[in-house]
Amino acid sequence: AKKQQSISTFFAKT
Amino acid sequence: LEARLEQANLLKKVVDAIKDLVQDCNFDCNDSGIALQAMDNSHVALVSMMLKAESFSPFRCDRNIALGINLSSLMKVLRCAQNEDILTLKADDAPDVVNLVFESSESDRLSEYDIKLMDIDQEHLGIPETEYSATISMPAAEFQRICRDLIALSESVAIEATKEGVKFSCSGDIGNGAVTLRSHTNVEKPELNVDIALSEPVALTFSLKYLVNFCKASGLSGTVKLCLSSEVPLLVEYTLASNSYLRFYLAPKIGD
Repeated sequence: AKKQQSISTFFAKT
Repeated sequence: LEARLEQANLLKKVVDAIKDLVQDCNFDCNDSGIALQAMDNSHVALVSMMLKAESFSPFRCDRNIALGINLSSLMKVLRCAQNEDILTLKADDAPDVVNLVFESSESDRLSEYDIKLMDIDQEHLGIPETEYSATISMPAAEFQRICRDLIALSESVAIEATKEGVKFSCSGDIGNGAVTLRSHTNVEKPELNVDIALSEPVALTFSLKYLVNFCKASGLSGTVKLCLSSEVPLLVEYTLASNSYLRFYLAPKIGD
């Protein structure tokens, strides 16, 4: 099954 | 801060659309307007709202302030406003409360509420400028219908944009389903237009639970814009008047 990614994997903390 | 909105209904609809996704968040106020950015508890989705200063008349914000507000509290107060009421938001420089005043344009009724503010330590994420492979604009109600229909069959949807059109498909225990839309221009009813701008084909899978949640914003705009690129979050955008917007980002499901 496909695995749900986390949004923080794509957008870095500022 | 002093910001007057011609229609309380706008803020009511925005808060109503996001309150199930995020509970406590900062409303960041500066001279360009009021912004909000928050992830949902599971860190799968991100809400980004911008109410530009031009959406208010007048708008004044002398110092940058973050108003930490519990959205369910804000919703309780916003429900006290009539849709057509004029809403004025006010806060001091180092506020303990935010003050909301509702004025009826038809009667002399004036109601006033204060909401206690919270200290919210919120992570702020940088959203990179992205040239998306596919940008689809379509009636917001159509997107809502597709998401609601497909969630009856499956928890995930594959969104596939090609030069043929955009296909929303799912498979679940009872069977499969798919809805395909092609670019479509309706001269008589432009609100029904479907526009697909494609630089390269893209296919991604997303959780329908979140998409159905985003669709609570459908009442804010006739049109929704979906932006997709391989292996980056989906952007679902509802454009508001005066360049204001409500955007949702959703991380994809990846791998087998």
